Amino acid sequence: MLEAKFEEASLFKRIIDGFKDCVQLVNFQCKEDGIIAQAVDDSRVLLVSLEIGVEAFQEYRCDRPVTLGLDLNSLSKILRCGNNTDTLTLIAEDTPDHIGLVFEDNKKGRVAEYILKLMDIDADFLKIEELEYETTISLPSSEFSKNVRDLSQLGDSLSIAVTKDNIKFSTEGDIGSGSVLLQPFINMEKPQESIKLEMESPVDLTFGAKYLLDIVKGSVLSETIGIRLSSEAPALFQFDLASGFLQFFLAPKFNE
Amino acid sequence: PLRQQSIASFFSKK
Repeated sequence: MLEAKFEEASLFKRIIDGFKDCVQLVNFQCKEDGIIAQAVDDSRVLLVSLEIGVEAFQEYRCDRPVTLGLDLNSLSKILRCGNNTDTLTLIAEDTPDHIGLVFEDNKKGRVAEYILKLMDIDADFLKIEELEYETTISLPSSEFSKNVRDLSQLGDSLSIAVTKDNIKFSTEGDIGSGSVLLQPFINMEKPQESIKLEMESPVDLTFGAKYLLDIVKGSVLSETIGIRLSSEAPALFQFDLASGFLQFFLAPKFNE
Repeated sequence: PLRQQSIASFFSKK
């Protein structure tokens, strides 16, 4: 039996909104220590990995491991029915063919219950090993989103180049080109507005803009984004939750 | 020309 209660439905809504536009059918694996999910987009370029720790829930109980195959389009329809400040409880039996979603407004005594049928999703679970990265940066997710959205108007590829002094986003397209240069700085009063850079060796990688436009939707989860880059491995874009994270692994484009 | 890599080539199946 799974009973997972969010103090506010808005958290689960934001988690799902953060990646529902790039993957549709996702297996959520619920265990004693929380919920994990993983999915690869249809073009096999972007891997989404979600972890929601027990601490993210007001109450959490999972007697034995259970896999919930969810169609995120359908799930979103139900999540839109709940109010942001409602509590949301996910309920499933040990071998479920459906999941229950209960929204409660304790002040009004309003209880709304929905049932969502589960899908049998045949998807490989990939083993994500600790990858070695040459560069780690962290910046406000709003700054990252703006750069990706601005530059992707000009080109369908976007480069991220990091040296010891700065981070450069750039693109080139038919109508012209553009770049944004950022320098690391620490904001003591508002640490979430800082730009941090740790670098072992410079990297210059090119990504499909359409995938970066998917990734920036994770900004609803966190004020900052962590980006880890390597010339040998997929880039990791991470949004941290109070307990857990939403990660996007994006394969770069390489010169032939 | 740039070629898009597949993500699966970097990770093994569990």
